[in-house]
Amino acid sequence: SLRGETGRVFDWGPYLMTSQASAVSVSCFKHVPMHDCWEQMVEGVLVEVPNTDLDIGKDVKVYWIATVVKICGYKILLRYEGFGSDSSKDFWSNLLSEDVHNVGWCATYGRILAPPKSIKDKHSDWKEFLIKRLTGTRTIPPHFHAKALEWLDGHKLKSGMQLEVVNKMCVSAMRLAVIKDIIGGRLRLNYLDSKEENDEFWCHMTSPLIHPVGWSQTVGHKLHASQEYINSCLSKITMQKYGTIDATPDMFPKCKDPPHGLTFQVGMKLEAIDPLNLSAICIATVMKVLRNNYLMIGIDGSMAENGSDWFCYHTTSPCIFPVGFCKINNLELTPPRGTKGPFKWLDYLKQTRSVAAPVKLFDKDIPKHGFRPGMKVEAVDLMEPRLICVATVTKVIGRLLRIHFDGWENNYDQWIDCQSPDIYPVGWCEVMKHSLEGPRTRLETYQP
Amino acid sequence: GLSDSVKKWEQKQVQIKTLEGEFSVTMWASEDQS
Repeated sequence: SLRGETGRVFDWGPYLMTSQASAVSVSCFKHVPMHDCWEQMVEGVLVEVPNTDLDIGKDVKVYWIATVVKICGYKILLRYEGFGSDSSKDFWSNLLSEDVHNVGWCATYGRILAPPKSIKDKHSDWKEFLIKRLTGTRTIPPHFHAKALEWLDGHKLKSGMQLEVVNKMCVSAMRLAVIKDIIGGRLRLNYLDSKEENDEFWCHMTSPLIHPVGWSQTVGHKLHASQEYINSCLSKITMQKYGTIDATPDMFPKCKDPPHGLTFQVGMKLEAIDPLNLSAICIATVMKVLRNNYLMIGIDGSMAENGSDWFCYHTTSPCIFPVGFCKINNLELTPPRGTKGPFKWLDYLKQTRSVAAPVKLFDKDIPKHGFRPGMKVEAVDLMEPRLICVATVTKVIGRLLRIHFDGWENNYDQWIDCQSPDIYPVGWCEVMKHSLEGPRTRLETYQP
Repeated sequence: GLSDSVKKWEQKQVQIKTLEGEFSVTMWASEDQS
């Protein structure tokens, strides 16, 4: 896993400038605030921000109008009005910062606008300048920061609720957990049966790794829980009598129906992202078909004999692919451990006396997304999901993205779906007050 | 939804308060701009 210094505030601004990189637009992330109105946030929008270039006492807070000259995720490069084409005093902020307001905010709240001292004498009549400059331009909606946080409050899952979550120590089973904290839609979960106080797991509230109380019994998934819990679930499922702290099915996203109403069969072969090594797409087998269109998938060549590393995927998961997917897309396919010579699917199917899962069983929907190679994001290290790191989209194959963690070797890369709730726009951690791991910097050999 | 109100934009009179006094300008602002 990628371990960094948690709690460190990473400054995106200089990094974006030196790398000349672009960032994925906020509108590409359906699980973040303001994604559905972000197309309105364009370069040239005006805002009122604190004026930090003053010759009066620092205890007096005055503001000035600034233009958004560049947008990277939530981050914005601003230029105080009056500087014209002079970029020497441009500065970075966050469009969802508490300090960035709509034009008109100062008048509403009795604050004063005063020009920066560097340009104070540039115009003798600032009123005339502002009228000319502002007329016909656009500003952001009022209380933008508060509205973004309010949007997050709309979710149904709350702290203190119980749900079922994948057992991080044995991914083929679920465990019961309680929500201890929610940051920007990300849940900090504590396993209920754990002896360790901090045995926690992080995931987004729309993650496919969490389910309502009683889910494991509904679909037939393995569950590590007390007999008391298992017994209590039966009445909850059949009578729909949930407790006040139970996370219920209506609090989770609905899974799509599989195409054609067809079903996978045990033994069918496919290609799948290895859930324990997300940089690899591997040869996989359907090990078990659960109810409600869920499958237990095993990675060929690395399966534990007791099936403890089987992983649950929905049949419409974007992380499973038909045989031949990697070849068609010129991607590396990791053969089963111990394979000698180049891997050939036809030979392998003959040798294992198995069949490929028919292509028509897979969901082939590719949503319009907007991710392009080279764009920056903030991405969860899924092997240590409490960490969110500075990352780059390096490949886009249909809806599948390869995410590279800046400064780390390629074997830490992760394949991830474009609609995954584990990737965020640049500046998201800052808005949510979540720590962000900056790129790893290689330390030169220290010689005293 | 919450962000519906910030999706609609219209021309509005926006108040500006500077050291030289208060005045208004016409800007494109969201529908819920007071």
